[in-house]
Amino acid sequence: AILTSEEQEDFEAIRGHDITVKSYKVESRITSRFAHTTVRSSVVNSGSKAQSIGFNVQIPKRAFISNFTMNVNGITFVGSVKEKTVARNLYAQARARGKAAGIVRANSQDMETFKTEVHVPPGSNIEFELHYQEMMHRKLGFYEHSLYLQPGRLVPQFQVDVYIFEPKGISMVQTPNTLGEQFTELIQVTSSNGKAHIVFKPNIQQQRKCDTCTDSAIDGVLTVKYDVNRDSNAGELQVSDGHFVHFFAPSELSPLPKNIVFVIDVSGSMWGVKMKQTVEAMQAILDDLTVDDQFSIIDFNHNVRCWSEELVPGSTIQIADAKKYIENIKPSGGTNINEALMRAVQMLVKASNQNQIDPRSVSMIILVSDGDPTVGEIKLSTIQKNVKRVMREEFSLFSVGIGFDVDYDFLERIAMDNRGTAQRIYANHDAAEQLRSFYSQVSAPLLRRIQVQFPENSVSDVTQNVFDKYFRGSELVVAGKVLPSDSDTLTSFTTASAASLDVTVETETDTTELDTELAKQQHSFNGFARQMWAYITIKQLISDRSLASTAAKKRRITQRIMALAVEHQFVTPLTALLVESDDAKERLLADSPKDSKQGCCSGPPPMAPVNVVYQHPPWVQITTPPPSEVEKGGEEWLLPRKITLVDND
Amino acid sequence: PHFIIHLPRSDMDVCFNIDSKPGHILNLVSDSGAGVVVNGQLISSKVSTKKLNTYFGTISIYYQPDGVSVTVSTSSIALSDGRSNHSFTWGATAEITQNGLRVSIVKNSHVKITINNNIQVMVLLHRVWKKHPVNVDFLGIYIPNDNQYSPLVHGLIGQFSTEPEVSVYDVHEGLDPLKKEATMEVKGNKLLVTRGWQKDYRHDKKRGSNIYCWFIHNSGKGFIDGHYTDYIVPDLNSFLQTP
Repeated sequence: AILTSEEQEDFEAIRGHDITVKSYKVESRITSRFAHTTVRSSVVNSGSKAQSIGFNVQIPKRAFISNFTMNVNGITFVGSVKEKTVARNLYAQARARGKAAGIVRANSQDMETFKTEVHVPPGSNIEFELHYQEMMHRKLGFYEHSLYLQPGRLVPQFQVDVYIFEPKGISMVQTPNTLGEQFTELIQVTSSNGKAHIVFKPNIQQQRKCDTCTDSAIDGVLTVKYDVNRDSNAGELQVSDGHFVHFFAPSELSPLPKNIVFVIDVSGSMWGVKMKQTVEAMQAILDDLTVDDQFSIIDFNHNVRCWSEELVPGSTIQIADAKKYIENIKPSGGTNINEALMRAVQMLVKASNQNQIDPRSVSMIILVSDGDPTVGEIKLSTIQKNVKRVMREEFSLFSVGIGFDVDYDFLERIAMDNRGTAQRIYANHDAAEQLRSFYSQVSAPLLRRIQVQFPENSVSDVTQNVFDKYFRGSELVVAGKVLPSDSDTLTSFTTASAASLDVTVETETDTTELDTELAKQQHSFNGFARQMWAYITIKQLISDRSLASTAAKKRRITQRIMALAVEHQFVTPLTALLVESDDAKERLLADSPKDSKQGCCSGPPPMAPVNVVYQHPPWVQITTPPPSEVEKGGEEWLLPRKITLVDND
Repeated sequence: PHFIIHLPRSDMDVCFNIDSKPGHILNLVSDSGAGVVVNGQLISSKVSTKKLNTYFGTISIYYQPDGVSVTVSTSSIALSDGRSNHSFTWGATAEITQNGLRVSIVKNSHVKITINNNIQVMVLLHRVWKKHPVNVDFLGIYIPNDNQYSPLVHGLIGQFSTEPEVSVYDVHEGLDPLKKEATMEVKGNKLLVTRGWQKDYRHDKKRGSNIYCWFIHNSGKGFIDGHYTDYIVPDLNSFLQTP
């Protein structure tokens, strides 16, 4: 990269260090909620001796890495995604040694870190380039794109660009100052019609922690929030590159009445911050209930107690009484999750049998827990079966896992198994806010039994198109392939039940228009529809796989995931990125692990942590990053430790 | 707004205008027997030229037994049942059913409201060019003659569900050579009527198709029961107060 004279000065100014990051550039292209992000960095070993040069990028857990390339002193390494076993064999043939790059799950809320490190002689030039793709999920009425920026030092050419293109137009775009006060003014937003451009380009001086400091203050998240124009309750159908994506996010509907049983873990481990934050959140959550809603509270440790044996209307008197009850809870004792959930389901069943439940209402259980069961049934797979057996089709279960010890896999599995979702929150200062935010996402169900259909023989390979509920502020997305047709119009029919009415909404679109529009766009991601379809399909297959009841089923799903991930070049738990030099002599392997916490039941055992090695040119010595916790376990960690093993687990 | 009343037995169309004020709510159908009321609220064109033109800006259909009302405006179609409110735009074709009520929206064109499969109202959307100096978006309403009301039905349009005896005679040249005049006998009144035409926009929203009719002057006086001001009601869901 050619430095301008000013940058040259900056460059000289910071050249004192032995490693110089010449440029650090991040570019996100978001088209119709699908983001392709590229992180590029060029580094010089400006020291007098060989040394290790690292390139760490934090990416959202929900993203798929789609490529990583490296250029070390003119030798280019190009990545390609392959089946894990294939990639490993190719690597093994190269008989490479050591570890150089990998994706190590950083134990943080929802991201992982891509780490790579090369050891190069003095004067070496290295250029790293990482690509990853992800879908923006609409939560609480907006999409949020987070870029984790951590250049680690002052950079003469530091720049972040986020380009958003939304065919229906952007209704709002914001950049909350999550990166720190000193940068708020430096983030520029320009937006018109369907496009927005956010740029952050601080000079060296603006990057400093203080006027005379030499280290960078840039270490955090640049956040972009936006929403799109939408026609109240109509759907939005987009066709591009032979694929369609259907977005549905109605807003002008009255919420359905709710029947909620809050199941709160009050075992000894909840003592302190966790309980305090839970009580605080519950106060706000209870205030949100209306007289159209019905609710009760079950608090459990080794015993199971009910605030009210039956569901009661959300009147002010009942809510006040419930708040007082919650405030007086003293956590202690063991954890009997099974009994508590059985009790909650019984309460809903009883209310339903006594016709106390409005047929158009929504019945849900919200479980808040911080740990594993220690009393009563403690086998997680048995609890999962018990809950599944007693839960009725019209009930759903939402789980919130508080803290680090919780077996989040288990909570997620029982939620997904019962038409709900799970969320992990950490018992820190804003756990109450996280709990409230989670509840806000499920507190306004607007529709039940949503189905998105298409005329016969017009589409194929459709992702999930039947949804149990739609909550205000979220968005239901269906994707698929468009079959060849004489007509230039694709039509969808969305049926659903709202409070007091049933609705069918017809949405149609021209199948050629968007590609014409995208061809004019300079910064759109033209392959968005194809990649978004694959992304959604793979995500759904991965969750189907974790719920698959037999090894044969799991094997079939595994094959499908691998085929898709290789075709669309996604690094998933079942594929790996093989990065090879031009002459294919040098190889680097990167794959992505699963969560480190032991999974509960039939499902893929924890993926071996990073096993990333690469063949190195003679002049490159490999250094291994300091062993992390996980790696201390040595070889045995490489072997899966659990049941229903299928190839490629 | 213009009114065209089709009289199948006489095989005749009769027209009249109601020149009322913006904001006024005119009762079009009031059937306390079936529990159905249809009202229309007036809006005016942008610039108050010397002659004030008023149009229907909002049409409301209220079905009392279910407590459900459908309020159609030039920007949205809203359903309300006292507890829940749902609003749809003209931007999407949609079919909505709520108990005995069915609402069929055709994107940016019209909406049909059907009550218990025996009373139907169709509202047509007229979208004008946003920057037009005078015209504004407005609505048309079309009510079939075979709606099954109760005998108590009334209103500016509802009163004609029982077709009155009409005879027209002494047709002669009028002041305007294109518009003949004649004498109409109806409801015991003798009226001077003029041959004219008005537009039915159901088949061609832009130009409309001409409906030739006998035009009643003075806001339909003598053809409608009482005076048109008798049909101004306080709310969109108000029934007509029976005299």
